[in-house]
Amino acid sequence: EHITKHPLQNRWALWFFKNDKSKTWQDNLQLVTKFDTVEDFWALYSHIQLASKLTSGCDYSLFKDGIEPMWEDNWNKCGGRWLITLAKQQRHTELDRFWLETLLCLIGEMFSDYSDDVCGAVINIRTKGDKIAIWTREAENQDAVIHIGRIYKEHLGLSSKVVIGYQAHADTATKSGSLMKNKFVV
Amino acid sequence: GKKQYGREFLLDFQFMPACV
Repeated sequence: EHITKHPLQNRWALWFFKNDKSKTWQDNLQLVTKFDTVEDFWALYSHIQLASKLTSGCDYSLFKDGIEPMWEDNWNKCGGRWLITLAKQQRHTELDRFWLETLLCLIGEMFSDYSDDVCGAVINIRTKGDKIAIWTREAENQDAVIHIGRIYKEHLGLSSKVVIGYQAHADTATKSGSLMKNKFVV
Repeated sequence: GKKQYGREFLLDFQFMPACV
């Protein structure tokens, strides 16, 4: 029998961030590995810690090969993110499921033609509440952004009463907290 | 064409032994 791995549309890079205040932000960001098949994705996924087991201040990022998980990257700077903010108790109930669904949406290219607008996804483990976001490349591509948001919300199994927001990185970089404005909501 | 995979298809591989 002829056995081959199942190729993904894109090669993806997993990054790990661990907050060490004695180092610069960039030094704290490490490339873990890259993969481009379904089988290699699962080999990696089963080898690493679940997000809920990471310590506060840590992030995982999964981005298309060639895109760094930071606003400043050329692929990201005009883009933004669909942000899921979780309540503290959701770390034990939904965080890992949400993150896995996010990863599957990315590697499976589940946003049809608009998948090209996806840059990657980030999960932030924080004491005050964890966050998951899908980053897209162009905040002005309204059709793409809205489509991605709707499909994403569906895959997370969020009820229609839950509203999620999309913020442009340019706005996030200059504002903070309650001043952060949603460019779109679904 | 584009390599698009659905959720169920991807999950089917989660616990498969790795192939060479």
